[in-house]
Amino acid sequence: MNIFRLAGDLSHLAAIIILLLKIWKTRSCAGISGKSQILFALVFTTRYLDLLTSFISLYNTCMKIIYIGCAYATVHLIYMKFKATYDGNHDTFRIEFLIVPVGGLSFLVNHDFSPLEILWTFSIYLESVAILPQLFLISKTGEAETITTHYLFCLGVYRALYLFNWIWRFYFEGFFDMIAIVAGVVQTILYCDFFYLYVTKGEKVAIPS
Amino acid sequence: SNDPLHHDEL
Repeated sequence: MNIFRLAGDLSHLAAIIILLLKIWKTRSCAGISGKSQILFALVFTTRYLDLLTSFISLYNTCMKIIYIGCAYATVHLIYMKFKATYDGNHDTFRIEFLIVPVGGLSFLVNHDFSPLEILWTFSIYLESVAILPQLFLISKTGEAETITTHYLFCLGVYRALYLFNWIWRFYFEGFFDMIAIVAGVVQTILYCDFFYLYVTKGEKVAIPS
Repeated sequence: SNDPLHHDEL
């Protein structure tokens, strides 16, 4: 555990909680892509199956349970509790176009051809593109609420901090996981366009389609 | 651990 890794995890946690609180407080999920949230729930579920097979640390176990719990709570709020406010007409990204190629790739490029390892690889690849439905929704509606941009900003910070974490781990521990690093770089690049707009437009972000 | 199969990150 290094400072970048810890800060990255906390930024990730902040993003998840900001989104949950936004939906809960405003009683609305307008402007939020339910499809991205389904993908994140799928990411956490397939990645954290190792909760059942291996113990790493109390921190690790608690964070995994919180991430999974919050992901399903968010999906529940969007598709059940506040369904009436869900922007389904604009949330039209076809997630099968992500899930199918990512599923195929995880079978082809992985560390070990075993069920848990393939699911872990699937989750890593899927996470790298899971935000696309959300960015697509913003480009369709033309603008995002300030709180939604804070959510995206925290997610982007989390990805960037994980890159520093990997540089740290490579330098000081000689550790690197090429699958996680390549997917992480792709994911961070997807946030760069958003970051630029966040900084230059003073949080009032509209992603041009 | 230097084993990529040991997934200790979140």
